[in-house]
Amino acid sequence: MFEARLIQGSILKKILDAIKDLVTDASWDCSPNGMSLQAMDTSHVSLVSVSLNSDGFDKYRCDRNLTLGMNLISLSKIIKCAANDDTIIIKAGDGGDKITLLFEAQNESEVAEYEIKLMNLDSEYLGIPDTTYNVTIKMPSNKFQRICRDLSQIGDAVTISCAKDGVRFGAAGDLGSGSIRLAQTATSDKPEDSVTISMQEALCQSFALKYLNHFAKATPLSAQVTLSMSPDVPLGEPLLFNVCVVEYNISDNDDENPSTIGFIRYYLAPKIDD
Amino acid sequence: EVEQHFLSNYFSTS
Repeated sequence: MFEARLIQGSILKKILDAIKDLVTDASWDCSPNGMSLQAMDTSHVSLVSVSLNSDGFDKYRCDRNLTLGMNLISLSKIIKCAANDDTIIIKAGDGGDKITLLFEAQNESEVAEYEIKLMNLDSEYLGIPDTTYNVTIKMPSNKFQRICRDLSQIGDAVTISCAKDGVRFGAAGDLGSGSIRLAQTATSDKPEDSVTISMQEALCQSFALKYLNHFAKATPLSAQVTLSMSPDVPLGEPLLFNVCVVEYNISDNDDENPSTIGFIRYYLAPKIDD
Repeated sequence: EVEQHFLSNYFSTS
């Protein structure tokens, strides 16, 4: 028996909006600790990892580990039927071939019930090592989204150059070039507006904007985004250090005492040099 | 179109 009740159903809507254009089919792994999903995009170039802790749910019951394989486009269509302030309840029986979704209106006068067929997915699961990254940039998520969108007008790739005092995002193409430089901010009254850089050494790497624009669809989930990267390492070293991680924390929207209940992490390798 | 490394070359398959 699996049952998870999320008072802020809009969080689930935002998560699906952040992944459905990147990944078509994926499995939710449900355990007593929470729900998680890991999948590569269809071209196997980027990887998305979602985690929701059990204590982020108002009610959470998972008697035994379950894998719920499903088409995310279908799930997204059904989740869109929930109002933003609805409570969403996910239910699954042991060994069933479907899950039930209940949408409870805030005044509890209306309950909608939908079922989704499950799929048996034979997906490749990648082991992500626990890596220390040399450069970490924390910045407003809407600023990152805007930069990626604007630079897509100029070129297909963004070059991120990071030094202690700031970070520069640049792109070049047939029509010309463009760049945006963000300085590290002093301690701010509004932490959501701050730009924070933590680095061991300077870095300059290029990434495909097509994927970063997909990742930026998670912007409504979090006011800040974290980019973690490491400079190119010499040949023979493990390649994994080159991967960029774009992370959005998932918080409940408790205005007085917000807490992190999970995350979305996207992984992308730098573009291959021309 | 930007040419990209495949992530399966980076992470171990389990």
